[in-house]
Amino acid sequence: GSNYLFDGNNEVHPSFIHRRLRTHEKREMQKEILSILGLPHRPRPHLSRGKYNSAPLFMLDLYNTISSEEKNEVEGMLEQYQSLYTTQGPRLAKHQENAFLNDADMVMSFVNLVEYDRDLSPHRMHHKEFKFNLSQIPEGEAVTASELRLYKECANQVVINETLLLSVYQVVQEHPNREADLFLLESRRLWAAEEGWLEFDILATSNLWVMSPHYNLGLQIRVETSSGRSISSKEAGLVGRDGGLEKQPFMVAFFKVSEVHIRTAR
Amino acid sequence: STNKRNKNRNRPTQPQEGGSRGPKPAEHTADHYDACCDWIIAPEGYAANYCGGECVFPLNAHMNATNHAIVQTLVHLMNPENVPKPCCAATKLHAISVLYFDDNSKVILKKYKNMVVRACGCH
Repeated sequence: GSNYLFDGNNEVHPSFIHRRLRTHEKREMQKEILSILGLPHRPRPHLSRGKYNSAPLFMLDLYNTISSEEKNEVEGMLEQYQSLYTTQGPRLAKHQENAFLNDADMVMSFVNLVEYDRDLSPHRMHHKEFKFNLSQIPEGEAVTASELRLYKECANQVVINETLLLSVYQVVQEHPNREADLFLLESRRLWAAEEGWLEFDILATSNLWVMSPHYNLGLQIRVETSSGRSISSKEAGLVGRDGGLEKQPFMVAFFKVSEVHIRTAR
Repeated sequence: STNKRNKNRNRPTQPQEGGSRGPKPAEHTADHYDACCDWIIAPEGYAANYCGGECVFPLNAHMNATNHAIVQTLVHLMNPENVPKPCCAATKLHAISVLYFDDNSKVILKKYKNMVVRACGCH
């Protein structure tokens, strides 16, 4: 928040007394803020998943969009959206996101918890796994939109002239000695040379995971060439753990409060 | 604490622009004011402000229209002859957004509705 008092001309008001908060006052203020946020203590995120990762950057874009909306109302927001589209490509590019954002009370990004890729299954079918922890969603929040976001770079030279079929599956059941049972969520045909963010709607799956966390066995993606040959996600140009931080896959969910919370007056 | 107050508490500390609806500072007395044309009295150290119906307060966390109204209510109760009842209230409230990491490195963007007073007006 601002420590300065501005008059109508955005100049600091000369009569406003500036003083530093005392330590205990600062602590009280911090407690108040955490209490409003509903947090038990100051968050301590893992340093390894730093602020320059794809998800935080995406969330920062959303935050800036909302902030400019608060400043400039609707006109300014649309302009900013258009400028983001032209300068940053598909990272935050669609009016659909705009609608999600306006409707949402909370947006949350989730990092992929699968540390090591098991790209080749025993049955010689390439696949890539994703797991997201949706178990700690505050009560009363309903998912209104949810996306898996993958960054695709230009494919490996071997398949450069191909079109690729990328399929996203929900893992329904896992088996120790054979392939997991999968449910196809979406298939999309892509140019091998295509570059940019790919967004897959996983709303139904996310809702299931929020309501019944034990069904959350993750997602799998598979890529095939036009001739039906299974290729690895790396060959297809999909960025994984060894790729750039700002291109790491992540999931984002938009929430809306479905219950009325009445805060007691203090 | 009223004894310690600045004698100029009922005067604006900044020039008011285009206040066609409101009285000039010299005209302001206890028995001469219109609805929503009153000085909003601020505590010591804070600038007194003038409400012209859709007044634009210099707002920050502590100094918003609601706080002014509360302060003026208290001063009015102590000195009802000289200080009028407040007649302003927040009419336009905006949300703020907060972006933060949680312990699991999830990034959360949360909107809090009706947190910032953008404008105030008459009851």
